[in-house]
Amino acid sequence: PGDSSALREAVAVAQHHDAVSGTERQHVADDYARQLAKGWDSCQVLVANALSLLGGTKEPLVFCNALNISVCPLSETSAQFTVILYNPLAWGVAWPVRLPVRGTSYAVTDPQGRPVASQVSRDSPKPPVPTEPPCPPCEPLTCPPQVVPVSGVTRWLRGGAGGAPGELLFQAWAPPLGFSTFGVKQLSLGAPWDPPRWPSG
Amino acid sequence: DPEPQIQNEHLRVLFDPITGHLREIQNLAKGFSLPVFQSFYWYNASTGDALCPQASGAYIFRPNASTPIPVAKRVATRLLKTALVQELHQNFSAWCSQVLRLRPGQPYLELEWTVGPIPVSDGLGKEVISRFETPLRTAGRFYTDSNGRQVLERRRDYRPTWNLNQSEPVAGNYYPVNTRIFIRDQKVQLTVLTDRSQGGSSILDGSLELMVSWGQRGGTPREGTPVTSPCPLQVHRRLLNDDNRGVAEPLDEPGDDGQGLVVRGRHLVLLDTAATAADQHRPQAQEMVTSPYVVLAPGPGPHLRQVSREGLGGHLRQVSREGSPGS
Repeated sequence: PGDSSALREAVAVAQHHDAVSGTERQHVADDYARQLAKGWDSCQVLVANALSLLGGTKEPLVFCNALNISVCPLSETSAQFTVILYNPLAWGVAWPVRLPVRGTSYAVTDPQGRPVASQVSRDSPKPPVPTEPPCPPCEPLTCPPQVVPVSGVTRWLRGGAGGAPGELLFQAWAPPLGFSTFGVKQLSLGAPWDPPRWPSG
Repeated sequence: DPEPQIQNEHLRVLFDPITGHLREIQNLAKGFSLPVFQSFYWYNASTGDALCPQASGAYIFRPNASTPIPVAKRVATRLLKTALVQELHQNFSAWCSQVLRLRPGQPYLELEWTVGPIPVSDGLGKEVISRFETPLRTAGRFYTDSNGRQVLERRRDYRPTWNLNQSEPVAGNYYPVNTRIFIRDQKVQLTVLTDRSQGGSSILDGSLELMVSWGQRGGTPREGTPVTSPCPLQVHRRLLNDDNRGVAEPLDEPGDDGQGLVVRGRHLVLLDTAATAADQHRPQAQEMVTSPYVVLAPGPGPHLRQVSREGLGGHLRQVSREGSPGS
């Protein structure tokens, strides 16, 4: 069962002026965070149930809460997965999707099942500032998906060693107050990645 | 690269080939450009002085000098250009980096900054800011939102409802920024949207600065009161003294590994004419606050691939009619 009341209560508690502004002791701040995190968990089950019902799928839906540091076990380990973009805004959006992956070549299909052409962007063995030949700007909805290297800082944030070396980029879109579903399929493992190199020093 | 730059159909962004800093933003659609220098600095936190024993702490923001210290004068960079994104990676120091991104169709420049763990082994509390400097003649005026809605004009060293005797040249001019801050002259406006509440100001004409911070957007941040004495709204600061305002411990969150917090966030920079700037920053700020998000599922995916509001409504009615207990 999904439930949004735990999150509602946690946000209500966090209306305290010390919670909003962070002027509380460390253990109090930690407790606010704990309450909010517990509220998130049960609320995500509610959202997942709704999307499953409306999307007609029995598959377990996964929220990757650490995408901002390129961590998402599902996209890093699955050769085929689905991306549902939910849009809470009152207008349609084109939205850049960026997912950590291990492969180097992927096929993405849009909600109508049409393929979106795929292109791999790899490190070229040039001097310290590797730049691709400038690509012609393309219309947002016709750009092919791409895999680009994860930045050094992000890898360091994830504790360095582990984690996917690349990120899959593609331009998604969703209608107002609605969602769109995109299919992603890994085409080939490709050669191992050579991590981006910072100039020495 | 003698002229490092990134571009899409809306903007061209130039970088200094020597120092690696942002140098100029060109609005291609409207045919004008603005020199913009951006970098990271830190204010040295006061521990109390002859003038006043007040230290900087969880509650109080009080730097011990008006001039912040630059994190780096030269920046190591990496340029990545593909059809889907053009980005420049900047490395200011071991604890401060940033990625500037342009994507097709995107009418703003995205700055994704990563700050921390802030080094304090030198015994100095540090309050980190991102500062944008331009030649705009702003006459001491800048604009910050109040709780994400009404935008209020701020004037340096001035209060609209009483005669201010300014005692804090920096902290006395900081205001809460919940979604946006901007500066403008008669023609041009530079707007910065934030992804969380931060402290912001315009200490020098033509400049604006934001204290890098962390924290959720939830709750109802304080009405537009100055941050001189009350708290500077969850800024990313690392302080070694308590400010004697009731918390009784310094603001020094250890983080998971005890080294101190690392914070990553986003600033969206919009360059537009002053007359039409709101057309962009209003919907864009809303997209920052209630962003679309992705949910994943293993395997090939459901048959129903796209649903809009009408569809959602229809389905909900259909689901509830068919006996599911949904209210």
